[in-house]
Amino acid sequence: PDPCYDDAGAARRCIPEFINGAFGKEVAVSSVCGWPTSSRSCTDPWRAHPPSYLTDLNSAHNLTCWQSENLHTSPNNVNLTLSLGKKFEITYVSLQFCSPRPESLAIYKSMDYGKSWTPYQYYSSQCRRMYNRPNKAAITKQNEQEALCTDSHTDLYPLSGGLIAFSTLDGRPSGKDFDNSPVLQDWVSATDIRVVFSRPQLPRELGAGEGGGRPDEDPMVPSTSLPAYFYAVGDFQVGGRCKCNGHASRCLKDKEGKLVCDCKHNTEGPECDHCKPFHYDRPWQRASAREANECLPCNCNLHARRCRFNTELYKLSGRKSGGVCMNCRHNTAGRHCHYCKEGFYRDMARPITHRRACKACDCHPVGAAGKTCNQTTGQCPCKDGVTGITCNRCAKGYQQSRSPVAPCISEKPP
Amino acid sequence: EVMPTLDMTLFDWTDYEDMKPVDA
Repeated sequence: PDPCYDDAGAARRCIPEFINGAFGKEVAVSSVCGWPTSSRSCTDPWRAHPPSYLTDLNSAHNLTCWQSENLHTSPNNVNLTLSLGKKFEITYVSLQFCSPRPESLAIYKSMDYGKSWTPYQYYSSQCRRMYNRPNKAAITKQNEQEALCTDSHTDLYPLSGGLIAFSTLDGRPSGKDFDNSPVLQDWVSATDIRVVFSRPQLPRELGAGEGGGRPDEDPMVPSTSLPAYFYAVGDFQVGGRCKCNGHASRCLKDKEGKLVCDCKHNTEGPECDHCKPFHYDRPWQRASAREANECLPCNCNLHARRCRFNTELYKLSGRKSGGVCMNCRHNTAGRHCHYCKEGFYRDMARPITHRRACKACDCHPVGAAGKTCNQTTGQCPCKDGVTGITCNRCAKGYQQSRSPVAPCISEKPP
Repeated sequence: EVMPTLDMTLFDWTDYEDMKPVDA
């Protein structure tokens, strides 16, 4: 059964399965052990630490770790950039380290395939100095869509196996009412994730204080006299769902190999983010647990292929119908192509959906006073003394004259 | 009694050329 419809065929919200969007994907790294400076251990294929180890199968029995090259300065940013290939709704970003966790780390997201980046979360023992953010700021409805900074998870220990996990909705007040929070729906959306390691943990015997630097030290001023260090990560995960706005239960690869939602509910677009043509009887909306908000076809009685949405009409209808048919064919007219256009009348023997539901008035060019007939009976407006549906005969007691202006004159003398 | 349809050839179109149907 299709999860987007219930047993009775009614639309209901459907969502793709929860996955680790990073698994098996290529991660672009700004630094890798053995390159550009050749390292004896990393250039050995058996001891290499390529970025593919970030997203391969994470096995406790065979832990594989990506390693940066040896670094000697700080701050010295090392980036990991993951392209998800499509907009996802991110639940968490996690990193399992094989080296000590960095002292300062930032997570960014992009919603436009890497053109621009938005801070997602900061970790640092010196939040203000490194990222100009307060440490562990209270999360309110005003700042719940902003990156926050915390000094948690920045300890030197464990020296290996430390974890950093950022949960995108954790502590966000509107998270409990996610369906009705466009702000958080936007907040969790991303096409790419970037992690930037900014500062390493430094051994205390080198004079480093809590968090890898003296409290009076400016962490942004590069230091060049550090012993060699490197970052190493065994597992990089980005948990979430392919974003389809509640209108698809899966994502598929299109002909070009691009990931797209398998849209239902008369929606289309990479994220099922708009209605199909001719399905704008109400505006596009994201599906919620309570309401599927499927796109509905306009009612044009089979006489039009296009329609447009009119907000005013939609409001006037009590938010039920706002579609206006365009280019009604078969001599029909009106918002729903539901009546006959001028010069035609309704053939009541046929349903309005019939392509010959409207017949030409065929008003007589001389006997009729106009070309428009009664919409239901087809009766043309006749000149004085003229009769017939099309006004093509003289009435009883009248006879045809020679004047086209008064085609029938009374047989009785005035 | 059904009256005959208007005979277009009987009309005098002299002053009403603009009203005259093509087939009249």
